Amino acid sequence: SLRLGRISERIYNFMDAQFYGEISLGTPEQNFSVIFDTGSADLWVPSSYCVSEACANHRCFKAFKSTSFIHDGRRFGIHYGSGHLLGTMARDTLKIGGLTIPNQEFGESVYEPSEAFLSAKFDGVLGLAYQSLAEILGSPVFDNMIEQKIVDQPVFSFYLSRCIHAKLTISPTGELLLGGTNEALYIGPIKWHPVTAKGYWQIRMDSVAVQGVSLFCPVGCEAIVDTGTSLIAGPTSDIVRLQQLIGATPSHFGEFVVDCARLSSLPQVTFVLNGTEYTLTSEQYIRKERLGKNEICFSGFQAVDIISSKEPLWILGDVFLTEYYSIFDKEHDQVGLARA
Amino acid sequence: NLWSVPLRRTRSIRTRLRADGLLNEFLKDHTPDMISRRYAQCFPSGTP
Repeated sequence: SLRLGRISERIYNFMDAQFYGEISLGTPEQNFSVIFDTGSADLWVPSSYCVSEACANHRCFKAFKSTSFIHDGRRFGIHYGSGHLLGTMARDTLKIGGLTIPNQEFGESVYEPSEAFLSAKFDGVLGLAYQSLAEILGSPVFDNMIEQKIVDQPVFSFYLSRCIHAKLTISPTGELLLGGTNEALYIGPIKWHPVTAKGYWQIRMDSVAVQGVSLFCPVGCEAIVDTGTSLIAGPTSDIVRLQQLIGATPSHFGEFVVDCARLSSLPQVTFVLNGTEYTLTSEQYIRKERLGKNEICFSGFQAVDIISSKEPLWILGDVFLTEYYSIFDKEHDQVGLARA
Repeated sequence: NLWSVPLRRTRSIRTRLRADGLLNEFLKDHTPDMISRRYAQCFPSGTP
């Protein structure tokens, strides 16, 4: 979409999202599970007036049961890759991790036509990107927390555990910390990367190297740190070549798979951010999934072409963020990374 | 003043659809992103 002369592209593809947490809305509290998504800036949950089949499988917000509910009446629509949402806006008291945020704008979806949501374990999405990405007018949740001085430090951090030894459904395996960092969950110094465009949490990337050889983004490009994206994404031309270099072949579904027996022989992939190298081994960038009796090894890279005003964007999603603890600093507009 | 929100990791929508044998059908009706189409051009049918 074209806004204020700036071309931006929002990412709304939750096909691969894996991490979610609990919030509550209203008085008394109504609980919802949401994806905490640094790649978008809106909060939405299903409405009790939702007419879609997907809503029947999820918890829905009952505005008439909340004494703190404020009707807004404006419509909102969020278009994402595999469908779209329609709904109305509202304001109510939001609770996250023991924090209370009064008067929070959010969307109540009344129409979720995508079949994708039928299978979703989460009810809605809570965006943590900058306000310029917001579809819904008003302050995104974390901006509201800062404005109302609910957190001392305008910082939040993510720890996402890989837990490859656990079985299919995995117990609590991550933490969103509001107001600071949890030193128990990372090792070594935090490297800080200035945000270069305040929409996504977008930072400068110097290059991408395969087995130590710089092959992609050779003169620098941009990357966004996105907890709502599962894989690592980049421009199609680069990712196709990268898949070839790791020996990944396309499946019928457009996913790329590698022979699990070859895992130990695959090259390392290094992302150089502001002069700091972040290396992923094949065990870290390949996702193993069990399908029936077979184990399938999926490539952790996918092609997504995002048009930006500068260079093509890469997306550092959960595959990257399970290895690196991430800190999002709104005061200094920077992203911190440390070994998780 | 730090406030912790525990996160749970679960199988993604894609994984669930695949396990239920519904992914192929789903992707026929939806184009979640441009990956499939882009790759279809780069890797035509029959590409080893």
